[in-house]
Amino acid sequence: VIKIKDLTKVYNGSQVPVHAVNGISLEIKQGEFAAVVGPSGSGKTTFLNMLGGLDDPTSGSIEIDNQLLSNLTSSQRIKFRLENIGFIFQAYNLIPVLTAKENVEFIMELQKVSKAERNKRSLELLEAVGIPDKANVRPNQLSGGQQQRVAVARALASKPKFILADEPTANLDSKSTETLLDIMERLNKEENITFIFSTHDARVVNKAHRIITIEDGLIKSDESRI
Amino acid sequence: VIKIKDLTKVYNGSQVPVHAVNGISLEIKQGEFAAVVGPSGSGKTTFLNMLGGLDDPTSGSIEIDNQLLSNLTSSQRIKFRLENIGFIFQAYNLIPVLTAKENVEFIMELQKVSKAERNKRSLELLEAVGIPDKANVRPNQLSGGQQQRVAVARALASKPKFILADEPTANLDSKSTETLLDIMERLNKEENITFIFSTHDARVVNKAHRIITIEDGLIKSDESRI
Ligand SMILES: Nc1ncnc2c1ncn2[C@@H]1O[C@H](COP(=O)(O)OP(=O)(O)OP(=O)(O)O)[C@@H](O)[C@H]1O
Ligand SMILES: Nc1ncnc2c1ncn2[C@@H]1O[C@H](COP(=O)(O)OP(=O)(O)OP(=O)(O)O)[C@@H](O)[C@H]1O
Ligand SMILES: [Mg+2]
Ligand SMILES: [Mg+2]
Repeated sequence: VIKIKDLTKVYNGSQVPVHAVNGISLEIKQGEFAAVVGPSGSGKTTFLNMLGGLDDPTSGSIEIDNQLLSNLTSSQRIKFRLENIGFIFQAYNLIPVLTAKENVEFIMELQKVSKAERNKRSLELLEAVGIPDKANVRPNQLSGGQQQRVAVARALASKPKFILADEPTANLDSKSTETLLDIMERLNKEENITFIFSTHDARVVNKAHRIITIEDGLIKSDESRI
Repeated sequence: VIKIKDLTKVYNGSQVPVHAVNGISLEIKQGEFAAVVGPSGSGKTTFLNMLGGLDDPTSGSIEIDNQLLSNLTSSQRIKFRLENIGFIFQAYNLIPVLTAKENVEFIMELQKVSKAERNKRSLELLEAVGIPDKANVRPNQLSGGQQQRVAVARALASKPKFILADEPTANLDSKSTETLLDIMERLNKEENITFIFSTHDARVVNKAHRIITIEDGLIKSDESRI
């Protein structure tokens, strides 16, 4: 379970301080399928980055399975992320010199998954997201939506406990979106992986079991269905 | 008017040749508001890049207002683009070292628009797309949707004859999308600017007067309403 208390993030750039996240408290249990929605600039990416340990809060705490993230040293945090969290970035962040297949296998390699198993899982996932023919192609030769699907496959391949997905369907057509959501729903049911999406996509929101609405860095509403 | 005849683009990368655009012929008149839709990987970006003179066809021709793009030298093409075409990139392509306002003014500066006029237009547009407070902020301090809006403002600011928009609402919430579409519709009506969108967004498709569907680099259907 993820416990978030009084979480804030203030950016002190060159301008007026920006209260990107302004005091969020909530609990997310294992196996949840939740969507974080809100206007552009409302704090979704900042919130997800802190949850994933990619960014430090200004104040407040995040506890994942009784582990307070702030108690981890920097190398312990990297290990913790590698073992528990899969991240799909809003800007994909694929490694340009690696092919699609190598990008998908990258994290599994760090996790010391066997070569045979890495090969099997990456090919299965590239097939599942509809781009098996792009396995040996580099990101700059892929369309926007193809790059997005490689980023998704990469996060799913390592079968982490939690998957944080920042607008994973932004550049996808309806059919690809539906395919992606089916894969994620299945992983959620069969492996009890927790999914937390940030999204503007109505089709993703419709599949979510819980909808957390953020505005100006604060939770405006938090509704569960089913 | 834009006349496209037997347009193809074949990528001969390291793999099997990819027929990204496989023979497209069509005509787009001044003042049209058209959406190009189709699955991820179907050729929309490749098609728009060729229309905008950013990429060379493998075969076929593009004629814009009686100017055959292939007859232009490389520097003539840059000049032609600067004077006629505004482009909103799928990956935004903002200049990292410039602020939002500087990014928006950049093209106007190349067009020798006066300093006073550049200032007025950039501030008006940043206001219109909802991020006036981010004028002096660099792209890496903006959210995904805020970067997208800067990219939109930049293309609109130079008031070109044709605007090619590659998935301009992918990272935007409903309200920002609606605002953007209103601005574009108004420019289309008042200034007779031609808009050609590539999009997966149903809200954009609903506003389009013409819907061109692409699949595997070919036109599958081309329907006008009104
Ligand atoms: N530089 C390149 N080298 C090789 N293949 C390429 C290159 N650029 C694009 N492609 C391929 O051409 C096809 C069409 O790509 P394009 O980017 O035009 O698709 P798209 O319709 O814009 O997709 P999306 O909706 O995902 O943005 C894809 O299969 C893509 O992998
Ligand atoms: N490094 C930074 N420095 C300063 N301000 C920042 C930085 N990163 C983000 N911001 C600001 O924090 C606020 C929240 O940004 P965030 O990226 O979390 O929004 P978002 O909800 O993900 O938006 P979108 O839907 O457009 O992706 C925005 O106003 C943004 O400009
Ligand atoms: Mg974001
Ligand atoms: Mg594209």
